[in-house]
Amino acid sequence: MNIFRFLADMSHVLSILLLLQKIRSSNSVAGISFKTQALYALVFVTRYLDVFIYFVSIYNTAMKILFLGTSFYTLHVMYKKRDSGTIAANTIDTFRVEFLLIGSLALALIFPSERIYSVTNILWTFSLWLESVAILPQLFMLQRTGQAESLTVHYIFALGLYRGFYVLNWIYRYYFDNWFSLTSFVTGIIQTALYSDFFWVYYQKVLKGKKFELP
Amino acid sequence: DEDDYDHDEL
Repeated sequence: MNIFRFLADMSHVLSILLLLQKIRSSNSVAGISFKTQALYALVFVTRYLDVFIYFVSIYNTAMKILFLGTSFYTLHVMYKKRDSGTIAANTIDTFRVEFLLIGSLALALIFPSERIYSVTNILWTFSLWLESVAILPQLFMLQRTGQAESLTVHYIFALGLYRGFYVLNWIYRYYFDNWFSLTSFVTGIIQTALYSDFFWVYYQKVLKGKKFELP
Repeated sequence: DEDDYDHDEL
């Protein structure tokens, strides 16, 4: 564990807290993409169900259970509140996720991490590719609506920050732990890059105290 | 094989 990895995990936990707080405070799931949340649940299932067969540390196990639990809790809450805000969302949460799923599966089957052709490893690789693009329905929705509540914006920022910190962690581990995973690094770069426009608007508007509206 | 599976990150 190094400082970047710890900050990454904490950003990830913070993003989930911000999302749940947004739903609670506004009593609505308006502006949140159900598709993105469903993709994250699938990411966590395919990556973290190894918790039953593969022990790393108590921290690792606890975090896996937390991410699995909160992702399904979020889906449950969103489904329950689907009438209070998703009616409009149904017409704007229109990103075609089939392509993301098929593309991630194809990449996982063709290039499993470390060329280990086991079910668990192919699922792990699939989860990394899928996570790298899972935010697209949310960003697409944001682009169509053009504005968002501040908690939603902070949520997306914290989520983007999380994988950015992981990229720094991998650079650190490459030099100081003699450890490197090409799949993690490439997908992490893609994931962080997808947020780059968003980070810029966040910096320009939110950090300067203006309302979040896309130009 | 499965024994090579080594992913200690989240």
